[in-house]
Amino acid sequence: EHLQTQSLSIPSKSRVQYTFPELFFSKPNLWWPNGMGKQSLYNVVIVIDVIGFGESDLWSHHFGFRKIETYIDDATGGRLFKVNGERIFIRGGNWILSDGLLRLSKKRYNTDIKFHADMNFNMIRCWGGGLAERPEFYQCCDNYGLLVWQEFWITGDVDGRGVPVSNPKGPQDHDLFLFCARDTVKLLRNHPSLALWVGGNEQIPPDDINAALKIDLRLHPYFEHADENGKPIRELS
Amino acid sequence: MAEQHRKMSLDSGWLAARSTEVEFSGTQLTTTHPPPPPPTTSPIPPWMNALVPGTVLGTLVKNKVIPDPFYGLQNESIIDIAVSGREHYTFWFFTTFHCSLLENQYCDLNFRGINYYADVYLNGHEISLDKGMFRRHSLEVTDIIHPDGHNLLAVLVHPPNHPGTIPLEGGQGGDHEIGKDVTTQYVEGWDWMAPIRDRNTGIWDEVSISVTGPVKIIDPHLVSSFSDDYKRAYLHTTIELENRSLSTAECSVSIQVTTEVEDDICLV
Repeated sequence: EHLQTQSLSIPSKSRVQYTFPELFFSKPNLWWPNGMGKQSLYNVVIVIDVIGFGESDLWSHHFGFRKIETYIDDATGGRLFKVNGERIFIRGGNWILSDGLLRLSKKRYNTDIKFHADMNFNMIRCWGGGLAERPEFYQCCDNYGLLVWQEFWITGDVDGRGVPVSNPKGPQDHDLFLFCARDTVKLLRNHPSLALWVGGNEQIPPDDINAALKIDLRLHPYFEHADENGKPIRELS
Repeated sequence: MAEQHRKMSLDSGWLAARSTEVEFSGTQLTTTHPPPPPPTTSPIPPWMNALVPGTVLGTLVKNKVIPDPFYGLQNESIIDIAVSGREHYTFWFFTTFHCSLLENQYCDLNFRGINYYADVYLNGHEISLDKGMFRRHSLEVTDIIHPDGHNLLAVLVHPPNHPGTIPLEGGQGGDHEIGKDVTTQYVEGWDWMAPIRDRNTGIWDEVSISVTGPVKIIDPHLVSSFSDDYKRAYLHTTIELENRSLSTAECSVSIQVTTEVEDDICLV
């Protein structure tokens, strides 16, 4: 039941989008943050074979079944997180990057992130003035159960504050910012440790960027189906 | 970690040189007239062994041209891009690689991150890469790859357009000019960090070559949903497929999900 093959015909010199029929899992091993359970990962392999050629391309990725919810609590005004329906007390660390000269090795990532897990942390916040972290970083967070709060590149350099006053309207090229944001999301979106996208550091991006990010990152309508009582039929990861 | 079909990382054998000290064009560097400097253990100046992926500053530290900025006050002895000008940290990166293609195979040259933009030369052909630190570049180079498998690659990397200046007293984000670009912003210095003199200019993330057949898989998207109190789960998968050939591709596309129950034993 976890293997599926479909036939496709793709016109020459064209690019198409294809959605597989959903795969069903009974009692899957869930991915949990550090301290709440195992970080169960499944290996997903996608292969495309072309008649007359053979295997044309192959892609694989580790995937974890988990559902992350976050919202502002009315009573406390604080942000609450739930993972797989369970409330989690967040113990987080702030992260800029692993090395100021960007000598970013898998070994260094593994050491740094294991250290966070050993400190009993369960979240890392990637600050908006630093990097959109790399897949190797996220792979380590997947393995050690560190949730990641990933910010886009908006800081005090782009909000009209400071001395001298910074550029008040964000980066000069808003289309470029959004292009980079979309590409970064595509690069990182399959990692179970990725918990939250945030517009920037301690502030809201310029209106047009913020609106575009909210639209692009909104829930897909497919997952908004509700039963007669208004309850979602399925709960989105 | 995502794996592409027949992917080869280009993470060794790179040379680098300051652009103002190189007398050849990118086309000349990547053709046999004149012959380019081959990657060696002792390259001829102005070429030096390069750190790729990495930054210009990382390469200069590796070659002991400048001291490591993170020891003592050594960062003070490294010239800042605001003083030196952007040309000082505009660098050539050069390497060679082998890649031979069979019939109906296609080749991509992939950059996962360049800060800030670049001019790529492969076997004499020029391809300009747009600005932006946080974007991938995937270049189809099937028709440029040499049939004998020996390929010459040179990349001229330019710093951010607004590197800014650092006030004498330092401070949060320097003069904030760096924020005009879509790049990392701590590099002008922050309350916890001295300025990075080259503003992290460089081929800072993975470079690779990937070879596929006529149809390529692009950016799969995996989403799970749950019901019955997490006893039932569904995996939703969407992919993009690009057919690069001149004929319709009749394909079978498959997805398989396995889990490792013990070392080297997988449950399908």
